[in-house]
Amino acid sequence: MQLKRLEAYGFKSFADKIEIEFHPGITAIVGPNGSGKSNITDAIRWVLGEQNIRTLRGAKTEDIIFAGSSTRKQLGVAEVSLFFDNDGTLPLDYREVVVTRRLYRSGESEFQINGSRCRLKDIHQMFADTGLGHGSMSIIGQNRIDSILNSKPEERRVFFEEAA
Amino acid sequence: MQLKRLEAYGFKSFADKIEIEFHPGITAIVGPNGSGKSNITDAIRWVLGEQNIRTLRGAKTEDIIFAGSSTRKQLGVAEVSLFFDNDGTLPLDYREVVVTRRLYRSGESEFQINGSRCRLKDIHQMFADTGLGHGSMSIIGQNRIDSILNSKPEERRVFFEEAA
Amino acid sequence: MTKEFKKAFADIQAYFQESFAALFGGGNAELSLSGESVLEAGIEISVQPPDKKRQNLSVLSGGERTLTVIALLFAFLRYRPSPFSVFDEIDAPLDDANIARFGKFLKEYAKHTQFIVVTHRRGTMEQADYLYGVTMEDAGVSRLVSVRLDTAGGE
Amino acid sequence: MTKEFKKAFADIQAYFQESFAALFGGGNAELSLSGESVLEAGIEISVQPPDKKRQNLSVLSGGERTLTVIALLFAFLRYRPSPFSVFDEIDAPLDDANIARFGKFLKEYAKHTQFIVVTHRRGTMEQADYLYGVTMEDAGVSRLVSVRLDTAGGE
Ligand SMILES: Nc1ncnc2c1ncn2[C@@H]1O[C@H](COP(=O)(O)OP(=O)(O)OP(=O)(O)O)[C@@H](O)[C@H]1O
Ligand SMILES: Nc1ncnc2c1ncn2[C@@H]1O[C@H](COP(=O)(O)OP(=O)(O)OP(=O)(O)O)[C@@H](O)[C@H]1O
Ligand SMILES: [Mg+2]
Ligand SMILES: [Mg+2]
Repeated sequence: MQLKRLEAYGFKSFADKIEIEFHPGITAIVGPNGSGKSNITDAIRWVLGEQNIRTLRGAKTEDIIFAGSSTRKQLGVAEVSLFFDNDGTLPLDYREVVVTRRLYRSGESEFQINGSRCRLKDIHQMFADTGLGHGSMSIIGQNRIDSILNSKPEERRVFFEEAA
Repeated sequence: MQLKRLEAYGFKSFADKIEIEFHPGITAIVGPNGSGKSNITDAIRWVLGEQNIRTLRGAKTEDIIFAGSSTRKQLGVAEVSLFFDNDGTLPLDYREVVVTRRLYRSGESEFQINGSRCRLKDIHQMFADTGLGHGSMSIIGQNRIDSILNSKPEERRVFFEEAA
Repeated sequence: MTKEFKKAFADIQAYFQESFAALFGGGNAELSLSGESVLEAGIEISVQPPDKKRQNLSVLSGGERTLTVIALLFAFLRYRPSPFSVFDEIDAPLDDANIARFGKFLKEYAKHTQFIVVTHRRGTMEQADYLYGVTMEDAGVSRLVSVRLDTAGGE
Repeated sequence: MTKEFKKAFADIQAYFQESFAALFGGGNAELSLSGESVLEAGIEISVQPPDKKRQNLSVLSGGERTLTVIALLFAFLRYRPSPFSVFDEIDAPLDDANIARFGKFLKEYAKHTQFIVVTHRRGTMEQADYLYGVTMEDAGVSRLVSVRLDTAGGE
């Protein structure tokens, strides 16, 4: 299974749609402080089903929708899609799998797999056995080393269960 | 008042005595990971009267005494001295002021100012009005930005009282 | 469940020791189960950099703590490669020599896992196959630009 | 006490705004007193990088949070220079441009305060008047060595 592409629009500082192509190997994301690099990491975490707004550095749910700037008005929706090339790892019969998450300022949120609506549970289930599940260590946020090492022994168990 | 020199022996990884001369301006301390740079910062914090072993990254008091290595035996005492050129800022009639702190593995600890024993209270009092007091922001440990910004509004007050 | 968990644990423990020794140039790294029953046991981490005494994790330096977590991450990836992994400035506390070691690990494991690394360090940028720049020239709005290594800056 | 505290607070607030604007190239930084009485009030920090909306501190990026604390530190030092200040890798999350700005501030304030900075970043090393190297060639024992900038490494 390969990650092919990320599209984000209205999510945090992405007032204009951004598209990133991914390839096998190592992709580095660089840029000045405050330019939006960690917002990309947050977008990936969010579309994979992250529900804790604090992990996404917000205080309330709508903090992830573009709040406006000195020249732009706030937006009403945040949308992120991840495009996968499915070799059978994902339990679906499609070659290309697109996972989309959308949040409206009204609080309504929706998930889609290949354009058809689904529930958060379906997303969690789809990724459960891929190593990308909720307890996995595959996304390490900025400055999180201390919280990983300072976690209690029982809390670390979830990493192992996820892997087993 | 100028900081002239630091001497440390038996404190953390300083199994052999180290001496650092300080001058006006900027002194950079560089070196590989794990070589002992932050231990120097801890030594300065300790001799100025730090009592919280966790702030010194230890679990129990004797964690600050050299615990031994693959080729060296543990030591029985940790000692740090700071040498100041006193222009009158410190309420003492001496030109040179040397502050020393010692801890024995037995748990006994002692403070000295210019060679004569004193109490921790005397050290705190001596530095109270210099901006180096306990609540000051003059020593910023490694990776402490989050704890400064995440502190509660009431906790931040101590920085201002120290300055006022 | 218990048998599978034990097998996974034993393998990850072995890979953790190997990654740790490769990153630190020696030393020991151990995982152990705390508590009574395997079903509820917690995981204890205990490491010993080369030539040093075995000490509490809190005594390790900032860079040593980061390398310990990196060793654990690669142990998991070795046990079960995940399709992709995202590291956000995990290399910030590392010195140049350890940046180079981290880069070597990325290169080696990139055969089975796609890595997406946010970084300000040139040593890590140099290991990347693809480089994306993010800027905010337009007030408060992020934009993607294509970047070449020689103009990426970074140290 | 109340009068002195208010005076100190007002001065530090003004210096915080100035340092913040100099480090960020614009924007606003404010300190305010929370709670009823001045004697027990807490200190609230609210900042707005240039061109961005005023937001919660948690929404700021890693580098923006570091620069905000640096602005506060220099505001205190301006109000009341302390004889010396120690910063342990405070520059780790900064990009190259902000490393340079931080270095300029150090140089300026070094007229009244001795700075001791632990760093892995070359931009900061280049601002130093004196450079000390710490090594651990001898198993587990730290030693001081003299270092010249061209051999110090760092990025
Ligand atoms: N909902 C939102 N609307 C508009 N802008 C937002 C929103 N949420 C976050 N931001 C902006 O995103 C910026 C932070 O971006 P991010 O954390 O991705 O930076 P970064 O590139 O990782 O920087 P660093 O190198 O310092 O870590 C903040 O300055 C903030 O103003
Ligand atoms: N009581 C002690 N006895 C012996 N060694 C000790 C003691 N306390 C700490 N150390 C050693 O000091 C080392 C950490 O040093 P320190 O934190 O100063 O490194 P550093 O130079 O700041 O590295 P980094 O760049 O990674 O932050 C540890 O590896 C630990 O073994
Ligand atoms: Mg970031
Ligand atoms: Mg350190």
